[in-house]
Amino acid sequence: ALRPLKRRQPKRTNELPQPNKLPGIFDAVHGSNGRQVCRRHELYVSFRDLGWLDWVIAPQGYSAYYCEGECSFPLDSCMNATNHAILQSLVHLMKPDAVPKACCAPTKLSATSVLYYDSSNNVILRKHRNMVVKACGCH
Amino acid sequence: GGPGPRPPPGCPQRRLGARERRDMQREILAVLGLPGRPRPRAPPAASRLPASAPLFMLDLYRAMASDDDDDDAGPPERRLGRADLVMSFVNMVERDHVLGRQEPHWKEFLFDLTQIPAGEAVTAAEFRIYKEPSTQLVNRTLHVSTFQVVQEHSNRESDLFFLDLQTLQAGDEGWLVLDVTAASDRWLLSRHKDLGLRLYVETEDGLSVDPGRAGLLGQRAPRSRRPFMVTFFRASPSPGRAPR
Repeated sequence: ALRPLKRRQPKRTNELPQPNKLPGIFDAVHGSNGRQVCRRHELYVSFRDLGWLDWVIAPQGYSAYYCEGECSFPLDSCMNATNHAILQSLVHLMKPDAVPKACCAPTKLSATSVLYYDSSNNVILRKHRNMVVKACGCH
Repeated sequence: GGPGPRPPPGCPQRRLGARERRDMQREILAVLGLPGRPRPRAPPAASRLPASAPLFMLDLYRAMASDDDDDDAGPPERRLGRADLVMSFVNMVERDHVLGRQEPHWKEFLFDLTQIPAGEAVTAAEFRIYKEPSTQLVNRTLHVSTFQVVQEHSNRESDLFFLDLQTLQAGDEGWLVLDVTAASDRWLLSRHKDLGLRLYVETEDGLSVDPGRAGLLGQRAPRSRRPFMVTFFRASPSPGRAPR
């Protein structure tokens, strides 16, 4: 059963089909009106720009990346969509005000290591998990 | 980063205010597991030469960073094992005991362990001390034994806990790596106390040798050859961050 959404404003876009219409094979739902599909984008966290190189030894920054893009039906294989996301996207087509699209989010994350001084001048090396986006997908 | 349309070019971009920048930095520090921004003491200009602990840790960093991309792969560096936190300790007090011909000679290092985080499991701990070739003990085999000072007594010898024994030649040169992992069990019980590591050097005949004569360098060594301790931790699952 579908539950009514709370505090949700209807989206004023022209890309959503009518609830009683399913997209045909020639409908440019995927990548329509120039919107890019869910994928990974560059995001660099600079310890240098933060002014932290007085205590961070390495690295001077790292590429964290972020995910952005559309998760519209039909979800391509490149979108790394789960079965649930595929189902949710389909239901969104039928009930756009009740069920949102699947979210473009990280599906695989990796670690990054940081070498730094503490306030006692001890040198610390720590691996921080789930800091770097390796892959994005519709979930 | 949202799915909405981007603002047209020429629209004024909002810049973070000073307080927002501080808040942002505090958030990033929290992600890195730090309660605040570290403030290391800058060494005097004359001594800003590469120091032993940072040089060693930089090697470890390169090994760990090469492993970052694939958490499922085995560690490329044996010393790292499954450790994801490595701490080096350079602040120590050194004491030498070289008295008379009957007393055993020893060299002791006291480490401040108050920076060790709680809840971290120690996977390994090493004490690294540089050895130069001994010019006074030629062609002799030396036994270097390491003990933890458990309890000092004013009227008798301290209680010691055996940690490691290494055999080497008097002419050997390089970093001597002493395994002190067994001492880590006691850290949790006495975190407020300094960790005392005591080194004895003996010849094959059982004669006690001044560690300095054997070529072991202490704190007065050049910066790149000063002793330090390294501890490897496997982080316990982080507690959930408090909601902001």
